[in-house]
Parts: sequence; C-alpha cells; structure tokens
Amino acid sequence: MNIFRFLGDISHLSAIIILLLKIWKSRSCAGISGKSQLLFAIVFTTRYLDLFTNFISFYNTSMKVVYVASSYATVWMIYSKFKATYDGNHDTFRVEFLIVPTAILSFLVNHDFTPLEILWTFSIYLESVAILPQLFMVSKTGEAETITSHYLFALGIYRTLYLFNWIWRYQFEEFFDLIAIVAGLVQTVLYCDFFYLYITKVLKGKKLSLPA
Amino acid sequence: DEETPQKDEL
Repeated sequence: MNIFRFLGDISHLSAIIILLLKIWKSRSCAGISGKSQLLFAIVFTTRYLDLFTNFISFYNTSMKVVYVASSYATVWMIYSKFKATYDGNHDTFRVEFLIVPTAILSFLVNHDFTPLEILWTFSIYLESVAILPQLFMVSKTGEAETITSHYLFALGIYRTLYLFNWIWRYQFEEFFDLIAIVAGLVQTVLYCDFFYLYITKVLKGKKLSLPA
Repeated sequence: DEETPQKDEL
C-alpha cells in the first residue's frame, strides 16, 4: 500500500458516500444518471467475484463489501425508492455501446483466458467508460448541482491518484499491469473537461454549467 | 504465458 493508492481509495469511498448521502438526505436523485450507477454496480460485481475465495487483507475485503453494498443501494434508491425523482428523459446514453465493446475487448485483450480473469478485465474496461452516461447527462441538462460536481471530482481524482500509485509500484515493487494502466488513463482523460470546469467554476463558488 | 499481475488492488 502507498499513499497514492490509499488517498485514491479514500477519494473513491468519499465519492460513493457523497452520492449516497445526497440522494438519501435530499430524497431525490435529480441530475444523477441511473445508467452510470448501474454500470458501477456491474463493475464491482464482476471485479470482486473473488471476494470470498481470495483474502488479501481486512482492509481489502471490507472496502470491497462497502463498494458493492453501496453501489447496489444507490441503484435501488434511483430505480426504486426515489424513482419518481429520476430524470429518465435526460439519462439517455446508450449503455449497450459501452457494455458490448468492453465485453468483446475483454475476451481479446486480457492477462489470462479464464472466466475470473476475463470478468476482471471486463470490469476494468467498463469502469473506464462507466461515467460517460453521467457526463452526458450533465452536458444535456447543461448544469449539475454543486454536490454532484463534488461527487464527480472525488470520483475522477481517485483513478488519477491510482495512476501515481502505478508509477510508484513500478518504481519500487516492479508491479506493472498494462491493462489497468491504459484503462485508468482513458478514465482520467474523460474527466479532464470536467476537472477544468470544476476548478475554474465550482471552486470559485459558481454553479457548474456546461455549454449544452 | 507471462505471470498475471497479482490482484491486490480494489
């Protein structure tokens, strides 16, 4: 474990908690893309299948449980508990254009042609594009609540920090996973536009508004 | 095939 990975995990966890609290406290999922949250639930499910078979550490197992449980809870709140506030008209990104190519790619490019490894690879590829429906929805509505932009910032920073974690691990642990690194780069690049707006607008107290 | 990197990350 290194500081970059730890801060990355904390950033990821806080993003998940911010979103859960935003929906639960405001009893509304306005401006939140249910499709992205569905994709995240798929990402965690396909990535943590080894949750019961491969014990790494208490930290690793407990974080995995929290991630899976909170992603399902978020999907449940959006599509069931507060579905009256779900803005389906603006959450129109075609997720099949994300799921099918990443599924095919995970069969073609992976470290080992075994079910668990292919599912892990699929989850890595899917995670790199899972935020697109949410970013698409923000651009369609032309704006995002400030709390939603904090959620997006924390979520984007987590994988950026993981990039530094992989540099660190390559340097000091001879650890190198090209699939995770390339997908992590793609994921981080997708946030660049948002990062720019967040830093130039939200941090100055303005509302996040995208040119629609 | 080359060694699969260990899966100790979240």
